[in-house]
Amino acid sequence: VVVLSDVTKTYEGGATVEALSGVSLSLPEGSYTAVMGPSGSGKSTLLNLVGGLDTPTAGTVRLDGRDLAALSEPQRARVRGRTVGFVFQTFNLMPRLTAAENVALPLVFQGVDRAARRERAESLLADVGLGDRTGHEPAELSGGQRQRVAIARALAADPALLLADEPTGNVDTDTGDRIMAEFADLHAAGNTVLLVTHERRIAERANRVVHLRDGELREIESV
Amino acid sequence: VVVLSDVTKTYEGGATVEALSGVSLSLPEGSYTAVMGPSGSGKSTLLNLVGGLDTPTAGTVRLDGRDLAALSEPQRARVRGRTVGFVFQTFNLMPRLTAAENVALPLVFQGVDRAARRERAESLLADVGLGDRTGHEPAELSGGQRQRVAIARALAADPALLLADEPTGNVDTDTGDRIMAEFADLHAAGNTVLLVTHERRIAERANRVVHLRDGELREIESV
Ligand SMILES: Nc1ncnc2c1ncn2[C@@H]1O[C@H](COP(=O)(O)OP(=O)(O)OP(=O)(O)O)[C@@H](O)[C@H]1O
Ligand SMILES: Nc1ncnc2c1ncn2[C@@H]1O[C@H](COP(=O)(O)OP(=O)(O)OP(=O)(O)O)[C@@H](O)[C@H]1O
Ligand SMILES: [Mg+2]
Ligand SMILES: [Mg+2]
Repeated sequence: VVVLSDVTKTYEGGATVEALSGVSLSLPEGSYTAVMGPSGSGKSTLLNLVGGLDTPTAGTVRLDGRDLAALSEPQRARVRGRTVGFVFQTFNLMPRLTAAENVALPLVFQGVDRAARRERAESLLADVGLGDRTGHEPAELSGGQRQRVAIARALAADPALLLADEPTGNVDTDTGDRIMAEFADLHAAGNTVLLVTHERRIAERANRVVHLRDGELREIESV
Repeated sequence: VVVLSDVTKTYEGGATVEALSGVSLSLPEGSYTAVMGPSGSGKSTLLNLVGGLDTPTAGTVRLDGRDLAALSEPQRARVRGRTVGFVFQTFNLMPRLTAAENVALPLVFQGVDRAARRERAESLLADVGLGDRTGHEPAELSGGQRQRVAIARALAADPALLLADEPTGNVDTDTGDRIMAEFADLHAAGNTVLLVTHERRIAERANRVVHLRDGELREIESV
């Protein structure tokens, strides 16, 4: 479903930073891939390019055969809304919306009616252990609770492609296992999962682990 | 250096949430304590109360013998600036300042001159592997790089009390070890460390582990 061909992402500033360098990778439909690597090695950059939130400096990213950089930003946003669920490393929740309203947001863009959105949001929040926090705003939640709201939001529209950046970084082991069970269900339904993690035990839930270092793809390991 | 006596923290909202309930704990000078517990169990709340960023609903928090809630907010801020280094779960960096400027901020409040601040900030950033990122703003850094800037900032004023909330949550194992080495140095110099973590291997660097669940202190374990 996703093919990266010789993708490079460079930032120009005081110095030139090559965040990704000549990365080629295929994510077949239904695959479950983890990405590991040192802090700063390009993992979040890779995820942003796969999800079309950013475009490469060189090379191409194709989602369902379409070159994402060739689309306009509104077109890319439409493709993302339909296809991609994104769990951000810094959560990116709307501060003035409740947990349930945050989770329901992807469904607003899909034209789902209010009652169905509400029910879906509450069901997902219950699945991640936040059934009694649906009315809280992000500032009234712990770090790991905000992370779980971000996860529920990413799952809300039953995405064909789930991109998760350090989804268990702020939670205890049991809560992490609960989150991974949600991802396993999505994957079992035939969807594609790409998750970034620095925890080996989380990476081993995938079928293969991509290792990045200094912006380069060093190894693809079967697990 | 810190004594919590029967501390309770309650939030009133739609429902009443008891984030901490009757917690009593002593942190002797030079002690190294870890706090573990499920997501939402009150760990960040505990850290905020110990550091005087928040005041309890009931009970007292004494820092060097002084009841923090009896001080005015400006007095509390002065005590914090002199004594406490804080690594926040969400980093809380100043977005319009560079990494070096963020790290130097605690020294500005202490009246340290510009050249000395600059040198200290660059030295600390090099210690956490960011020697080549000192001029980057937070938006130009990876998640784990921001976390390391937050750590360097907390260490800048050589605090007598270091409070660290999930300091390795966003970094790989090697980078995490480097961060823990910095904390070990601070502790070896006679300072007090309280760190929240959900990783057992990180908690075992401390001398004892406090276990929270549902806002209550359930156990203090020697490690
Ligand atoms: N402003 C608030 N209003 C209501 N409830 C709150 C508020 N802030 C925090 N809480 C609740 O207090 C409880 C404790 O929060 P705290 O942030 O201390 O947890 P934590 O142990 O740090 O969790 P995590 O591991 O997820 O970071 C949580 O259940 C949270 O929902
Ligand atoms: N706007 C920018 N300008 C300059 N450099 C940048 C910018 N954004 C990111 N970088 C750099 O690109 C590199 C890759 O960043 P990325 O966020 O992909 O790393 P990461 O592997 O996700 O790290 P972490 O594990 O710490 O989250 C980092 O070295 C970072 O400093
Ligand atoms: Mg990242
Ligand atoms: Mg917390």
